[in-house]
Amino acid sequence: SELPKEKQNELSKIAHVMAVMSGKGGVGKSSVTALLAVAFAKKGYKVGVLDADITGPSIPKIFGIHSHAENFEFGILPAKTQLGIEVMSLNLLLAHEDDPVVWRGPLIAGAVKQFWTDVVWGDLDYLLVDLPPGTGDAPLTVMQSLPLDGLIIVSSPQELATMVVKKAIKMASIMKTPVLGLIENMSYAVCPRCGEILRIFGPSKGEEVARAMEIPFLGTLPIDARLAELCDKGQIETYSSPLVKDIIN
Amino acid sequence: SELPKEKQNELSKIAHVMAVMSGKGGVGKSSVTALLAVAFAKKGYKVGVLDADITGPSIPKIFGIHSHAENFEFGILPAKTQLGIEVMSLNLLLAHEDDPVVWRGPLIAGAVKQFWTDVVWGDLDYLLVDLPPGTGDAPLTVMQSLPLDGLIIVSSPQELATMVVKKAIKMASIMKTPVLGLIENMSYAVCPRCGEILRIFGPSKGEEVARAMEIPFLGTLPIDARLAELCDKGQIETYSSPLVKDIIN
Ligand SMILES: Nc1ncnc2c1ncn2[C@@H]1O[C@H](COP(=O)(O)OP(=O)(O)O)[C@@H](O)[C@H]1O
Ligand SMILES: Nc1ncnc2c1ncn2[C@@H]1O[C@H](COP(=O)(O)OP(=O)(O)O)[C@@H](O)[C@H]1O
Ligand SMILES: [Zn+2]
Repeated sequence: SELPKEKQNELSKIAHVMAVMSGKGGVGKSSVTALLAVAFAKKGYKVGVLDADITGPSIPKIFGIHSHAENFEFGILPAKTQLGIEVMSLNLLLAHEDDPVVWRGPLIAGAVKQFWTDVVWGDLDYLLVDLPPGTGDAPLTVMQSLPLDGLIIVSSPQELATMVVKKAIKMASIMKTPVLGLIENMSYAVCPRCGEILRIFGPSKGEEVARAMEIPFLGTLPIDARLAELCDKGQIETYSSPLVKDIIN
Repeated sequence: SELPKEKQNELSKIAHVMAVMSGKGGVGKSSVTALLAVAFAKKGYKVGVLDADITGPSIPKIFGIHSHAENFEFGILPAKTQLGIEVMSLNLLLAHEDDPVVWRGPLIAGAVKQFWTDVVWGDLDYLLVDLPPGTGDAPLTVMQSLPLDGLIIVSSPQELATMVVKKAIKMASIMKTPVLGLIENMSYAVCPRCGEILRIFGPSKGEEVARAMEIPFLGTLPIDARLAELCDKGQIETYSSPLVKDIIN
Protein backbone atom coordinates (compact mmCIF):
# COMPACT_ATOMS: atom_id res chain seq x y z
CA SER A 1 0.00 0.00 0.00
CA GLU A 2 3.03 2.23 -0.45
CA LEU A 3 2.00 2.76 -4.07
CA PRO A 4 1.35 6.40 -4.96
CA LYS A 5 -2.37 7.26 -4.95
CA GLU A 6 -4.09 7.87 -8.30
CA LYS A 7 -4.98 11.50 -9.07
CA GLN A 8 -8.65 12.41 -9.22
CA ASN A 9 -9.95 13.86 -12.49
CA GLU A 10 -8.72 17.46 -12.85
CA LEU A 11 -12.36 18.61 -12.96
CA SER A 12 -13.08 16.86 -9.63
CA LYS A 13 -12.47 18.50 -6.26
CA ILE A 14 -13.23 15.87 -3.60
CA ALA A 15 -12.46 16.83 0.00
CA HIS A 16 -13.04 13.49 1.82
CA VAL A 17 -13.24 9.86 0.65
CA MET A 18 -14.71 7.10 2.83
CA ALA A 19 -15.27 3.47 1.86
CA VAL A 20 -18.00 1.21 3.29
CA MET A 21 -16.91 -2.40 3.67
CA SER A 22 -18.01 -5.63 5.33
CA GLY A 23 -16.30 -8.60 3.66
CA LYS A 24 -19.59 -10.49 3.98
CA GLY A 25 -22.32 -10.00 1.41
CA GLY A 26 -25.94 -9.20 2.24
CA VAL A 27 -25.33 -7.44 5.58
CA GLY A 28 -26.64 -4.16 4.16
CA LYS A 29 -23.43 -2.43 3.02
CA SER A 30 -25.05 -0.75 0.00
CA SER A 31 -28.10 0.30 2.02
CA VAL A 32 -25.91 1.81 4.76
CA THR A 33 -23.75 3.58 2.13
CA ALA A 34 -26.90 5.08 0.64
CA LEU A 35 -28.30 6.08 4.07
CA LEU A 36 -25.00 7.82 4.95
CA ALA A 37 -25.03 9.69 1.64
CA VAL A 38 -28.64 10.78 2.19
CA ALA A 39 -27.87 12.01 5.73
CA PHE A 40 -24.86 14.03 4.48
CA ALA A 41 -26.94 15.50 1.63
CA LYS A 42 -29.79 16.49 3.97
CA LYS A 43 -27.27 18.37 6.14
CA GLY A 44 -26.28 20.39 3.09
CA TYR A 45 -23.03 18.61 2.14
CA LYS A 46 -22.16 17.84 -1.50
CA VAL A 47 -21.98 14.05 -1.71
CA GLY A 48 -21.14 11.34 -4.27
CA VAL A 49 -21.40 7.56 -4.23
CA LEU A 50 -18.91 5.40 -6.17
CA ASP A 51 -20.32 1.88 -6.59
CA ALA A 52 -17.20 -0.32 -6.57
CA ASP A 53 -19.26 -3.51 -6.66
CA ILE A 54 -18.59 -3.95 -10.38
CA THR A 55 -20.30 -7.33 -10.93
CA GLY A 56 -23.12 -6.88 -8.38
CA PRO A 57 -23.94 -3.13 -8.40
CA SER A 58 -27.05 -2.14 -6.43
CA ILE A 59 -26.56 1.60 -5.74
CA PRO A 60 -28.44 2.94 -8.83
CA LYS A 61 -31.47 0.78 -8.04
CA ILE A 62 -31.56 1.85 -4.38
CA PHE A 63 -31.69 5.51 -5.54
CA GLY A 64 -34.15 4.80 -8.35
CA ILE A 65 -31.71 5.88 -11.07
CA HIS A 66 -32.43 4.39 -14.48
CA SER A 67 -30.54 6.87 -16.68
CA HIS A 68 -27.19 6.14 -18.30
CA ALA A 69 -23.90 7.82 -17.47
CA GLU A 70 -22.61 9.97 -20.34
CA ASN A 71 -19.07 9.46 -21.61
CA PHE A 72 -17.43 12.66 -22.96
CA GLU A 73 -13.89 13.63 -24.12
CA PHE A 74 -13.16 15.24 -20.77
CA GLY A 75 -14.58 12.39 -18.70
CA ILE A 76 -17.66 10.46 -17.55
CA LEU A 77 -20.55 12.41 -15.99
CA PRO A 78 -22.19 10.66 -13.02
CA ALA A 79 -25.96 10.41 -12.62
CA LYS A 80 -27.73 12.60 -10.02
CA THR A 81 -30.34 11.56 -7.46
CA GLN A 82 -33.32 13.71 -6.45
CA LEU A 83 -31.36 15.12 -3.48
CA GLY A 84 -28.47 15.91 -5.85
CA ILE A 85 -26.21 13.02 -4.78
CA GLU A 86 -23.76 12.14 -7.62
CA VAL A 87 -23.71 8.41 -8.42
CA MET A 88 -21.38 6.32 -10.58
CA SER A 89 -21.87 2.59 -11.09
CA LEU A 90 -21.21 0.01 -13.78
CA ASN A 91 -24.96 -0.51 -14.03
CA LEU A 92 -25.17 3.03 -15.47
CA LEU A 93 -23.12 1.84 -18.45
CA LEU A 94 -25.14 -1.31 -19.20
CA ALA A 95 -28.05 -1.68 -21.64
CA HIS A 96 -30.16 -3.50 -18.96
CA GLU A 97 -29.72 -3.42 -15.18
CA ASP A 98 -29.82 -7.23 -15.00
CA ASP A 99 -27.14 -7.80 -17.67
CA PRO A 100 -24.19 -9.69 -16.18
CA VAL A 101 -20.66 -8.26 -16.09
CA VAL A 102 -18.53 -11.37 -16.44
CA TRP A 103 -15.10 -9.89 -15.80
CA ARG A 104 -11.93 -11.19 -14.20
CA GLY A 105 -9.84 -9.23 -11.68
CA PRO A 106 -7.78 -6.94 -13.93
CA LEU A 107 -10.89 -5.53 -15.64
CA ILE A 108 -12.65 -5.07 -12.30
CA ALA A 109 -9.63 -3.22 -10.86
CA GLY A 110 -9.42 -1.10 -14.01
CA ALA A 111 -13.06 -0.05 -13.81
CA VAL A 112 -12.75 0.92 -10.13
CA LYS A 113 -9.70 3.06 -10.92
CA GLN A 114 -11.48 4.74 -13.82
CA PHE A 115 -14.40 5.63 -11.58
CA TRP A 116 -11.87 7.69 -9.63
CA THR A 117 -9.67 9.08 -12.43
CA ASP A 118 -12.14 9.50 -15.30
CA VAL A 119 -15.42 10.43 -13.62
CA VAL A 120 -16.04 14.20 -13.31
CA TRP A 121 -17.33 14.27 -9.73
CA GLY A 122 -17.05 18.07 -9.50
CA ASP A 123 -16.93 19.74 -6.11
CA LEU A 124 -17.70 17.18 -3.35
CA ASP A 125 -17.41 17.35 0.43
CA TYR A 126 -17.71 13.55 0.70
CA LEU A 127 -17.30 10.65 -1.72
CA LEU A 128 -18.60 7.34 -0.34
CA VAL A 129 -17.26 4.15 -1.96
CA ASP A 130 -19.50 1.07 -1.70
CA LEU A 131 -17.22 -2.01 -1.70
CA PRO A 132 -18.27 -5.51 -2.85
CA PRO A 133 -18.04 -8.55 -0.55
CA GLY A 134 -14.66 -10.23 -0.13
CA THR A 135 -11.08 -8.95 0.14
CA GLY A 136 -10.15 -9.18 -3.54
CA ASP A 137 -9.47 -6.83 -6.46
CA ALA A 138 -11.98 -4.04 -5.79
CA PRO A 139 -11.21 -3.37 -2.07
CA LEU A 140 -7.48 -3.84 -2.76
CA THR A 141 -7.55 -1.31 -5.62
CA VAL A 142 -9.57 1.19 -3.56
CA MET A 143 -7.19 0.94 -0.58
CA GLN A 144 -4.10 1.19 -2.81
CA SER A 145 -5.21 3.83 -5.31
CA LEU A 146 -7.67 6.17 -3.57
CA PRO A 147 -6.69 8.63 -0.79
CA LEU A 148 -9.09 7.13 1.79
CA ASP A 149 -9.79 9.04 5.02
CA GLY A 150 -11.04 5.74 6.38
CA LEU A 151 -13.43 2.81 6.31
CA ILE A 152 -16.86 2.28 7.80
CA ILE A 153 -17.43 -1.41 8.57
CA VAL A 154 -20.93 -2.92 8.36
CA SER A 155 -21.69 -6.20 10.12
CA SER A 156 -24.75 -8.21 11.17
CA PRO A 157 -25.26 -10.29 14.34
CA GLN A 158 -24.46 -13.73 12.89
CA GLU A 159 -21.08 -15.19 13.82
CA LEU A 160 -20.57 -16.12 10.19
CA ALA A 161 -20.72 -12.44 9.33
CA THR A 162 -18.52 -11.51 12.30
CA MET A 163 -15.77 -13.91 11.17
CA VAL A 164 -15.66 -12.43 7.66
CA VAL A 165 -15.97 -8.85 8.97
CA LYS A 166 -12.86 -9.46 11.07
CA LYS A 167 -11.05 -10.43 7.86
CA ALA A 168 -12.01 -7.05 6.39
CA ILE A 169 -10.80 -5.16 9.49
CA LYS A 170 -7.49 -7.09 9.44
CA MET A 171 -7.12 -6.29 5.74
CA ALA A 172 -7.56 -2.59 6.51
CA SER A 173 -4.77 -2.73 9.07
CA ILE A 174 -2.45 -4.55 6.62
CA MET A 175 -3.22 -1.81 4.06
CA LYS A 176 -2.73 0.95 6.68
CA THR A 177 -6.29 2.20 6.08
CA PRO A 178 -7.87 3.70 9.22
CA VAL A 179 -11.22 2.24 10.39
CA LEU A 180 -13.68 4.98 11.41
CA GLY A 181 -16.08 2.56 13.10
CA LEU A 182 -18.45 -0.41 12.97
CA ILE A 183 -22.24 -0.35 12.40
CA GLU A 184 -24.25 -3.50 13.14
CA ASN A 185 -27.19 -3.81 10.75
CA MET A 186 -30.23 -6.18 10.91
CA SER A 187 -29.77 -6.32 14.65
CA TYR A 188 -33.40 -7.29 15.48
CA ALA A 189 -36.93 -7.16 14.03
CA VAL A 190 -40.14 -6.04 15.75
CA CYS A 191 -43.37 -7.95 15.20
CA PRO A 192 -45.89 -5.43 13.81
CA ARG A 193 -48.77 -7.25 15.53
CA CYS A 194 -47.60 -7.92 19.08
CA GLY A 195 -44.37 -5.89 19.40
CA GLU A 196 -42.21 -8.94 20.19
CA ILE A 197 -38.50 -8.35 19.53
CA LEU A 198 -37.21 -11.10 17.20
CA ARG A 199 -33.45 -11.61 17.25
CA ILE A 200 -33.59 -13.67 14.01
CA PHE A 201 -29.85 -13.61 13.47
CA GLY A 202 -28.92 -14.08 17.10
CA PRO A 203 -27.86 -11.70 19.88
CA SER A 204 -26.12 -8.46 18.92
CA LYS A 205 -22.33 -8.83 18.75
CA GLY A 206 -21.35 -5.50 17.20
CA GLU A 207 -20.10 -3.85 20.37
CA GLU A 208 -18.06 -6.93 21.36
CA VAL A 209 -16.49 -7.20 17.88
CA ALA A 210 -15.65 -3.49 17.80
CA ARG A 211 -13.99 -3.72 21.22
CA ALA A 212 -12.06 -6.87 20.23
CA MET A 213 -10.81 -5.23 17.04
CA GLU A 214 -10.15 -1.91 18.80
CA ILE A 215 -12.38 0.20 16.56
CA PRO A 216 -15.21 2.59 17.52
CA PHE A 217 -18.74 1.11 17.73
CA LEU A 218 -21.17 3.40 15.92
CA GLY A 219 -24.45 1.66 16.82
CA THR A 220 -27.08 -0.78 15.55
CA LEU A 221 -29.79 -0.58 12.87
CA PRO A 222 -32.92 -2.74 13.25
CA ILE A 223 -34.40 -4.94 10.52
CA ASP A 224 -37.07 -2.70 9.01
CA ALA A 225 -39.37 -4.00 6.27
CA ARG A 226 -39.98 -0.37 5.24
CA LEU A 227 -36.26 0.08 4.44
CA ALA A 228 -36.22 -3.07 2.29
CA GLU A 229 -39.33 -1.85 0.49
CA LEU A 230 -37.92 1.62 -0.19
CA CYS A 231 -34.66 0.11 -1.49
CA ASP A 232 -36.65 -2.04 -3.89
CA LYS A 233 -38.69 0.96 -5.02
CA GLY A 234 -35.60 3.16 -5.44
CA GLN A 235 -36.85 5.62 -2.82
CA ILE A 236 -34.19 5.34 -0.09
CA GLU A 237 -33.98 9.17 0.02
CA THR A 238 -37.36 9.22 1.78
CA TYR A 239 -36.15 6.98 4.64
CA SER A 240 -34.84 8.65 7.72
CA SER A 241 -32.66 6.79 10.21
CA PRO A 242 -31.99 8.48 13.56
CA LEU A 243 -28.82 6.40 14.09
CA VAL A 244 -27.30 7.41 10.78
CA LYS A 245 -28.06 11.07 11.55
CA ASP A 246 -26.19 10.69 14.86
CA ILE A 247 -23.22 9.06 13.12
CA ILE A 248 -22.91 11.95 10.65
CA ASN A 249 -22.80 14.40 13.55
CA SER B 1 -16.63 -21.96 -22.14
CA GLU B 2 -15.27 -23.89 -25.09
CA LEU B 3 -12.07 -24.43 -23.11
CA PRO B 4 -11.34 -28.06 -22.28
CA LYS B 5 -12.38 -28.95 -18.70
CA GLU B 6 -9.63 -29.55 -16.15
CA LYS B 7 -9.09 -33.19 -15.11
CA GLN B 8 -9.96 -34.13 -11.54
CA ASN B 9 -7.15 -35.56 -9.38
CA GLU B 10 -6.40 -39.14 -10.50
CA LEU B 11 -7.32 -40.33 -7.00
CA SER B 12 -10.73 -38.64 -7.22
CA LYS B 13 -13.77 -40.29 -8.75
CA ILE B 14 -16.57 -37.70 -8.75
CA ALA B 15 -19.82 -38.67 -10.51
CA HIS B 16 -21.77 -35.38 -10.44
CA VAL B 17 -20.76 -31.74 -9.88
CA MET B 18 -23.29 -29.01 -9.04
CA ALA B 19 -22.58 -25.38 -8.21
CA VAL B 20 -24.72 -23.18 -5.97
CA MET B 21 -24.84 -19.54 -7.08
CA SER B 22 -26.77 -16.34 -6.48
CA GLY B 23 -24.72 -13.35 -7.63
CA LYS B 24 -25.98 -11.50 -4.53
CA GLY B 25 -24.25 -11.99 -1.19
CA GLY B 26 -26.03 -12.87 2.05
CA VAL B 27 -29.07 -14.64 0.53
CA GLY B 28 -28.02 -17.93 2.13
CA LYS B 29 -26.02 -19.61 -0.63
CA SER B 30 -23.54 -21.28 1.73
CA SER B 31 -26.31 -22.38 4.09
CA VAL B 32 -28.32 -23.89 1.22
CA THR B 33 -25.18 -25.61 -0.15
CA ALA B 34 -24.61 -27.14 3.29
CA LEU B 35 -28.28 -28.19 3.66
CA LEU B 36 -28.18 -29.90 0.24
CA ALA B 37 -24.97 -31.73 1.17
CA VAL B 38 -26.49 -32.87 4.47
CA ALA B 39 -29.66 -34.13 2.73
CA PHE B 40 -27.59 -36.09 0.19
CA ALA B 41 -25.41 -37.57 2.96
CA LYS B 42 -28.44 -38.63 5.04
CA LYS B 43 -29.79 -40.47 2.00
CA GLY B 44 -26.57 -42.45 1.86
CA TYR B 45 -24.77 -40.63 -0.97
CA LYS B 46 -21.05 -39.80 -0.77
CA VAL B 47 -20.85 -36.01 -0.87
CA GLY B 48 -18.21 -33.28 -0.95
CA VAL B 49 -18.38 -29.49 -0.66
CA LEU B 50 -15.84 -27.28 -2.49
CA ASP B 51 -15.87 -23.76 -0.99
CA ALA B 52 -15.06 -21.54 -3.98
CA ASP B 53 -15.57 -18.36 -1.95
CA ILE B 54 -11.82 -17.89 -1.55
CA THR B 55 -11.81 -14.52 0.28
CA GLY B 56 -15.04 -15.03 2.26
CA PRO B 57 -15.20 -18.78 3.02
CA SER B 58 -17.95 -19.84 5.46
CA ILE B 59 -18.44 -23.58 4.77
CA PRO B 60 -15.97 -24.91 7.40
CA LYS B 61 -17.58 -22.79 10.13
CA ILE B 62 -21.12 -23.92 9.19
CA PHE B 63 -20.00 -27.56 9.60
CA GLY B 64 -17.98 -26.86 12.76
CA ILE B 65 -14.69 -27.89 11.16
CA HIS B 66 -11.64 -26.38 12.82
CA SER B 67 -8.96 -28.80 11.58
CA HIS B 68 -6.50 -28.01 8.83
CA ALA B 69 -6.35 -29.67 5.43
CA GLU B 70 -3.20 -31.76 4.97
CA ASN B 71 -0.99 -31.17 1.93
CA PHE B 72 0.81 -34.37 0.69
CA GLU B 73 2.92 -35.26 -2.37
CA PHE B 74 -0.07 -36.89 -4.02
CA GLY B 75 -2.52 -34.09 -3.24
CA ILE B 76 -4.49 -32.21 -0.57
CA LEU B 77 -6.76 -34.21 1.76
CA PRO B 78 -10.09 -32.50 2.51
CA ALA B 79 -11.53 -32.31 6.03
CA LYS B 80 -14.50 -34.55 6.97
CA THR B 81 -17.68 -33.57 8.78
CA GLN B 82 -19.46 -35.76 11.34
CA LEU B 83 -21.75 -37.18 8.63
CA GLY B 84 -18.67 -37.92 6.50
CA ILE B 85 -19.10 -35.02 4.05
CA GLU B 86 -15.71 -34.07 2.51
CA VAL B 87 -14.97 -30.34 2.70
CA MET B 88 -12.29 -28.19 1.08
CA SER B 89 -11.98 -24.45 1.72
CA LEU B 90 -9.23 -21.85 1.87
CA ASN B 91 -10.05 -21.36 5.56
CA LEU B 92 -8.68 -24.90 6.12
CA LEU B 93 -5.26 -23.67 4.99
CA LEU B 94 -5.13 -20.53 7.17
CA ALA B 95 -3.61 -20.17 10.66
CA HIS B 96 -6.78 -18.42 11.94
CA GLU B 97 -10.30 -18.52 10.46
CA ASP B 98 -10.54 -14.72 10.55
CA ASP B 99 -7.24 -14.07 8.73
CA PRO B 100 -7.89 -12.17 5.48
CA VAL B 101 -6.96 -13.56 2.07
CA VAL B 102 -6.07 -10.42 0.13
CA TRP B 103 -5.73 -11.86 -3.36
CA ARG B 104 -6.40 -10.55 -6.85
CA GLY B 105 -8.23 -12.51 -9.56
CA PRO B 106 -5.43 -14.74 -10.92
CA LEU B 107 -4.63 -16.17 -7.48
CA ILE B 108 -8.34 -16.68 -6.73
CA ALA B 109 -8.85 -18.52 -10.02
CA GLY B 110 -5.73 -20.61 -9.37
CA ALA B 111 -6.95 -21.70 -5.94
CA VAL B 112 -10.38 -22.69 -7.27
CA LYS B 113 -8.74 -24.78 -10.00
CA GLN B 114 -6.43 -26.46 -7.48
CA PHE B 115 -9.40 -27.42 -5.32
CA TRP B 116 -10.52 -29.48 -8.31
CA THR B 117 -7.19 -30.79 -9.65
CA ASP B 118 -5.11 -31.21 -6.47
CA VAL B 119 -7.64 -32.22 -3.81
CA VAL B 120 -8.06 -35.97 -3.33
CA TRP B 121 -11.87 -36.11 -3.08
CA GLY B 122 -11.93 -39.89 -3.45
CA ASP B 123 -15.14 -41.59 -4.50
CA LEU B 124 -18.04 -39.08 -4.55
CA ASP B 125 -21.59 -39.28 -5.88
CA TYR B 126 -21.99 -35.48 -5.62
CA LEU B 127 -19.60 -32.55 -5.33
CA LEU B 128 -21.33 -29.27 -4.44
CA VAL B 129 -19.45 -26.06 -5.25
CA ASP B 130 -20.35 -23.00 -3.13
CA LEU B 131 -19.76 -19.90 -5.29
CA PRO B 132 -18.97 -16.39 -3.94
CA PRO B 133 -21.16 -13.36 -4.78
CA GLY B 134 -20.65 -11.65 -8.13
CA THR B 135 -19.89 -12.89 -11.64
CA GLY B 136 -16.11 -12.62 -11.51
CA ASP B 137 -13.09 -14.93 -11.37
CA ALA B 138 -14.41 -17.77 -9.18
CA PRO B 139 -17.76 -18.45 -10.95
CA LEU B 140 -16.05 -17.95 -14.34
CA THR B 141 -13.30 -20.44 -13.50
CA VAL B 142 -15.81 -22.98 -12.16
CA MET B 143 -18.00 -22.74 -15.27
CA GLN B 144 -15.00 -22.92 -17.60
CA SER B 145 -12.88 -25.56 -15.87
CA LEU B 146 -15.21 -27.94 -14.01
CA PRO B 147 -17.57 -30.41 -15.75
CA LEU B 148 -20.74 -28.97 -14.14
CA ASP B 149 -24.01 -30.92 -14.40
CA GLY B 150 -25.71 -27.64 -13.55
CA LEU B 151 -26.34 -24.73 -11.21
CA ILE B 152 -28.74 -24.25 -8.32
CA ILE B 153 -29.67 -20.59 -7.96
CA VAL B 154 -30.47 -19.13 -4.53
CA SER B 155 -32.41 -15.87 -4.26
CA SER B 156 -34.30 -13.91 -1.60
CA PRO B 157 -37.51 -11.87 -1.97
CA GLN B 158 -35.92 -8.40 -2.29
CA GLU B 159 -35.90 -6.92 -5.80
CA LEU B 160 -32.27 -5.94 -5.25
CA ALA B 161 -31.47 -9.63 -4.90
CA THR B 162 -33.68 -10.56 -7.87
CA MET B 163 -31.86 -8.11 -10.16
CA VAL B 164 -28.44 -9.57 -9.31
CA VAL B 165 -29.75 -13.15 -9.40
CA LYS B 166 -30.91 -12.54 -12.98
CA LYS B 167 -27.32 -11.50 -13.81
CA ALA B 168 -26.14 -14.87 -12.52
CA ILE B 169 -28.75 -16.78 -14.56
CA LYS B 170 -27.81 -14.83 -17.71
CA MET B 171 -24.14 -15.57 -17.04
CA ALA B 172 -24.97 -19.29 -16.87
CA SER B 173 -26.65 -19.15 -20.26
CA ILE B 174 -23.67 -17.27 -21.80
CA MET B 175 -21.41 -19.98 -20.36
CA LYS B 176 -23.74 -22.77 -21.56
CA THR B 177 -24.13 -24.04 -17.99
CA PRO B 178 -27.58 -25.59 -17.36
CA VAL B 179 -29.65 -24.18 -14.46
CA LEU B 180 -31.26 -26.97 -12.41
CA GLY B 181 -33.59 -24.60 -10.53
CA LEU B 182 -34.17 -21.64 -8.20
CA ILE B 183 -34.67 -21.75 -4.42
CA GLU B 184 -35.98 -18.63 -2.67
CA ASN B 185 -34.51 -18.34 0.83
CA MET B 186 -35.54 -16.02 3.72
CA SER B 187 -38.99 -15.89 2.23
CA TYR B 188 -40.81 -14.97 5.51
CA ALA B 189 -40.41 -15.14 9.29
CA VAL B 190 -42.94 -16.31 11.87
CA CYS B 191 -43.35 -14.41 15.16
CA PRO B 192 -42.69 -16.95 17.93
CA ARG B 193 -45.17 -15.18 20.22
CA CYS B 194 -48.23 -14.52 18.12
CA GLY B 195 -47.66 -16.53 14.93
CA GLU B 196 -47.83 -13.49 12.65
CA ILE B 197 -46.16 -14.03 9.25
CA LEU B 198 -43.59 -11.26 8.70
CA ARG B 199 -42.59 -10.69 5.09
CA ILE B 200 -39.55 -8.61 6.15
CA PHE B 201 -37.99 -8.62 2.71
CA GLY B 202 -41.22 -8.16 0.79
CA PRO B 203 -43.57 -10.54 -1.00
CA SER B 204 -42.13 -13.77 -2.42
CA LYS B 205 -40.90 -13.35 -6.02
CA GLY B 206 -39.10 -16.64 -6.55
CA GLU B 207 -41.78 -18.31 -8.65
CA GLU B 208 -42.20 -15.23 -10.86
CA VAL B 209 -38.43 -14.90 -11.40
CA ALA B 210 -38.07 -18.59 -12.22
CA ARG B 211 -40.89 -18.37 -14.76
CA ALA B 212 -39.47 -15.19 -16.33
CA MET B 213 -36.02 -16.79 -16.64
CA GLU B 214 -37.50 -20.12 -17.81
CA ILE B 215 -35.92 -22.22 -15.04
CA PRO B 216 -37.59 -24.66 -12.61
CA PHE B 217 -38.81 -23.21 -9.28
CA LEU B 218 -37.70 -25.53 -6.45
CA GLY B 219 -39.51 -23.83 -3.54
CA THR B 220 -39.05 -21.41 -0.64
CA LEU B 221 -37.23 -21.62 2.70
CA PRO B 222 -38.47 -19.49 5.61
CA ILE B 223 -36.29 -17.30 7.83
CA ASP B 224 -35.56 -19.56 10.79
CA ALA B 225 -33.60 -18.26 13.76
CA ARG B 226 -32.73 -21.88 14.61
CA LEU B 227 -30.92 -22.29 11.25
CA ALA B 228 -28.87 -19.12 11.83
CA GLU B 229 -28.01 -20.34 15.32
CA LEU B 230 -26.92 -23.81 14.13
CA CYS B 231 -24.78 -22.25 11.37
CA ASP B 232 -23.05 -20.08 13.96
CA LYS B 233 -22.50 -23.12 16.22
CA GLY B 234 -21.21 -25.26 13.33
CA GLN B 235 -24.05 -27.77 13.79
CA ILE B 236 -25.92 -27.50 10.48
CA GLU B 237 -25.91 -31.31 10.22
CA THR B 238 -28.56 -31.40 12.97
CA TYR B 239 -30.99 -29.20 11.04
CA SER B 240 -33.55 -30.88 8.89
CA SER B 241 -35.37 -29.03 6.12
CA PRO B 242 -38.38 -30.74 4.53
CA LEU B 243 -38.02 -28.62 1.37
CA VAL B 244 -34.40 -29.58 0.82
CA LYS B 245 -35.32 -33.26 1.30
CA ASP B 246 -37.96 -32.89 -1.41
CA ILE B 247 -35.48 -31.21 -3.76
CA ILE B 248 -32.98 -34.06 -3.39
CA ASN B 249 -35.71 -36.52 -4.35
N1 LIG C 1 -31.95 -2.89 8.26
C1 LIG C 1 -32.54 -3.47 7.23
N2 LIG C 1 -33.83 -3.86 7.32
C2 LIG C 1 -34.43 -4.48 6.29
N3 LIG C 1 -33.86 -4.75 5.11
C3 LIG C 1 -32.59 -4.38 4.95
C4 LIG C 1 -31.85 -3.72 5.98
N4 LIG C 1 -30.61 -3.47 5.51
C5 LIG C 1 -30.57 -3.95 4.26
N5 LIG C 1 -31.76 -4.49 3.92
C6 LIG C 1 -32.12 -5.17 2.66
O1 LIG C 1 -31.32 -6.31 2.55
C7 LIG C 1 -30.83 -6.45 1.21
C8 LIG C 1 -29.34 -6.51 1.22
O2 LIG C 1 -28.81 -5.25 1.50
P1 LIG C 1 -27.60 -4.64 0.68
O3 LIG C 1 -27.46 -3.23 1.14
O4 LIG C 1 -27.72 -4.91 -0.76
O5 LIG C 1 -26.41 -5.52 1.30
P2 LIG C 1 -24.92 -5.70 0.80
O6 LIG C 1 -24.57 -4.45 0.08
O7 LIG C 1 -24.19 -5.92 2.07
O8 LIG C 1 -24.95 -6.93 -0.08
C9 LIG C 1 -31.40 -5.29 0.43
O9 LIG C 1 -32.48 -5.71 -0.32
C10 LIG C 1 -31.83 -4.30 1.48
O10 LIG C 1 -32.93 -3.59 1.10
N1 LIG D 1 -33.43 -19.29 6.07
C1 LIG D 1 -32.61 -18.71 6.93
N2 LIG D 1 -33.07 -18.34 8.13
C2 LIG D 1 -32.26 -17.71 9.01
N3 LIG D 1 -30.97 -17.43 8.79
C3 LIG D 1 -30.46 -17.80 7.61
C4 LIG D 1 -31.22 -18.45 6.62
N4 LIG D 1 -30.44 -18.69 5.56
C5 LIG D 1 -29.23 -18.19 5.87
N5 LIG D 1 -29.24 -17.66 7.11
C6 LIG D 1 -28.14 -16.99 7.83
O1 LIG D 1 -27.81 -15.82 7.09
C7 LIG D 1 -26.40 -15.65 7.01
C8 LIG D 1 -25.99 -15.58 5.56
O2 LIG D 1 -26.10 -16.83 4.96
P1 LIG D 1 -24.98 -17.44 4.01
O3 LIG D 1 -25.35 -18.83 3.74
O4 LIG D 1 -23.63 -17.15 4.53
O5 LIG D 1 -25.24 -16.54 2.71
P2 LIG D 1 -24.35 -16.34 1.42
O6 LIG D 1 -23.55 -17.58 1.25
O7 LIG D 1 -25.37 -16.13 0.35
O8 LIG D 1 -23.54 -15.10 1.68
C9 LIG D 1 -25.79 -16.83 7.74
O9 LIG D 1 -25.37 -16.41 8.99
C10 LIG D 1 -26.91 -17.84 7.85
O10 LIG D 1 -26.84 -18.55 9.01
ZN1 LIG E 1 -46.03 -11.21 17.16
